[in-house]
Amino acid sequence: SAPVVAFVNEKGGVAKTTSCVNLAAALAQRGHRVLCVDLDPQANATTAFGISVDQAIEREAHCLLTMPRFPLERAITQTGIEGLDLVPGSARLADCDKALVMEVGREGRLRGKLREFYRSVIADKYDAVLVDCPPSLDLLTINALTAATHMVVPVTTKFYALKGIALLGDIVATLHEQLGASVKLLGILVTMFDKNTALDVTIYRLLKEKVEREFGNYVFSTIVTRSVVVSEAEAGGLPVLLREPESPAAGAYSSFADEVVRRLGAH
Amino acid sequence: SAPVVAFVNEKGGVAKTTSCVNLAAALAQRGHRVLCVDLDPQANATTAFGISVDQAIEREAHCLLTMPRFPLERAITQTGIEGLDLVPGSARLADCDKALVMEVGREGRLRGKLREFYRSVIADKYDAVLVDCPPSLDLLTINALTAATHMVVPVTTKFYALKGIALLGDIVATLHEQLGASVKLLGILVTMFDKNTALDVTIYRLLKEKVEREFGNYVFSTIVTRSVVVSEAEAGGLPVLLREPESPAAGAYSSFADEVVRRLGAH
Ligand SMILES: Nc1ncnc2c1ncn2[C@@H]1O[C@H](COP(=O)(O)OP(=O)(O)OP(=O)(O)O)[C@@H](O)[C@H]1O
Ligand SMILES: Nc1ncnc2c1ncn2[C@@H]1O[C@H](COP(=O)(O)OP(=O)(O)OP(=O)(O)O)[C@@H](O)[C@H]1O
Ligand SMILES: [Mg+2]
Ligand SMILES: [Mg+2]
Repeated sequence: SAPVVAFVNEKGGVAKTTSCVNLAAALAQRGHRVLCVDLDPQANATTAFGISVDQAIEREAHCLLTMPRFPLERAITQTGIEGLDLVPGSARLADCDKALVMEVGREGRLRGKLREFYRSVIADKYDAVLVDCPPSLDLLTINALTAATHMVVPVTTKFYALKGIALLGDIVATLHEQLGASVKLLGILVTMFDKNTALDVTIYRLLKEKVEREFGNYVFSTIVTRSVVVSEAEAGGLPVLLREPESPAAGAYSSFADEVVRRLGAH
Repeated sequence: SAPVVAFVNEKGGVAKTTSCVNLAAALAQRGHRVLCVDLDPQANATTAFGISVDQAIEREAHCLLTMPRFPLERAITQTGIEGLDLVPGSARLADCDKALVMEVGREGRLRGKLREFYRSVIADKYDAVLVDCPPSLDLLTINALTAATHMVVPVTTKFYALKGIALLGDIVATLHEQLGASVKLLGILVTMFDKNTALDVTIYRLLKEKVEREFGNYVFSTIVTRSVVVSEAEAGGLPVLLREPESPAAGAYSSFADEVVRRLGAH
């Protein structure tokens, strides 16, 4: 079946959502069929496509994870962008931990639904599934990592963000041992970078050295620079790649998509 | 007993930790005795004071919440700053949800430990307790809000951050009804503001109007502007207020402290 890429980082505000929705838009622009799954109770990926969270209630990610007989196709909604569909998020996702606490295999709910979907007769499947995660390592993120074939870790070049990376290796190892997950690190994407800030340049160098020493050549060569155009696009319900296609941020997310396609091809 | 102020926002990366540790430093500078509690599995507040998370294991916030007979004073560590102590955080905090799932009253663990502490004979109590929360509304944040007398909500002037505020009223109402919590909104603090960015200015105006309409005059008049000095201080293990006392950010956090003291006095 298709690659499933989770956008994960316990650190908040590092552009997980921004990177997920812009990669989805870039892949759709290249003619791929993409499904975006919003597993964040804040439902920012849903908002990023201009979709109202209230309209999606009873047919969103929460139903998928908590209702055993709720098939994936019932939670899929159109984004209005050719080739790009979405499973909306909602605040109710925050209740999943409690709702599934006694359930065996609760970590594998999303994986199960994706497998069912691929086994069913539905013809036009997706070329890629992208999953946006909340800033935590809770049941929602574990569900994403158990279902995922790959993960992308967006980071900012700040001190706290650097510390978050150290834990990453442990988490992936635990998932493999305990849940039989096979998620691979696809790469680390540096976002909100300002080349005129000495701290950003220094942390970038430290990050690259640390990652290469511990994991290998996993830092994407694309760097997404800080630019207000990205935040302005959020209010308009369209990823910056589509709203401001000539902007440096759109260019960065476009070359990020090229790198992702190359890396997925190589795995 | 003393005011307990929780720094809360489900949205990630809005300067919860930065605001909590700098308020703690500002209050300590004015001669108050302050206890900072780090309830975030990322333990950024612990790092902000240059304390190694590994040295605190077996005497940190996780023990406080999961071990019934573990008293608060065993988890308290010095920060090296006169009048400012810390209960360190650690990655194990992420397990509290699972560890406490069958426990009755699991939301009130922190409140219980603070009450015990105040009832005990220990002479030099604290004038204020500040609690840093993770970017979620999980059991850790619920513990903080159940123990808190007040909460501060840091926000950035971005579209997603604005949407997060709407949920706030519902959350506080639920806490009051279901858990008998009495937490009051102390205020909303605008952080990482750039007055030269039209989006920031527009969102600030919208935020202020929305908050005044729905809650009243709760937006702090202090605005913390974006400045790299804040991020530079993180690597040095000292809040920016102490590391760069002449910086605009230090000035902002100092006037924020004045507003907090005034508002606490009025409640
Ligand atoms: N390249 C960029 N330049 C400027 N601002 C950016 C950029 N990318 C993201 N942002 C802004 O940073 C903030 C955080 O981005 P985003 O919400 O995508 O992060 P996140 O990691 O998904 O956050 P959370 O942890 O809350 O889920 C948003 O307000 C967004 O507008
Ligand atoms: N006034 C400021 N100017 C510039 N950068 C800032 C400012 N305040 C905070 N930052 C930076 O923004 C990032 C987020 O800040 P911080 O970690 O305090 O937010 P948080 O809300 O605690 O994040 P999380 O949701 O992950 O707990 C940090 O890298 C910090 O250096
Ligand atoms: Mg997000
Ligand atoms: Mg924090």
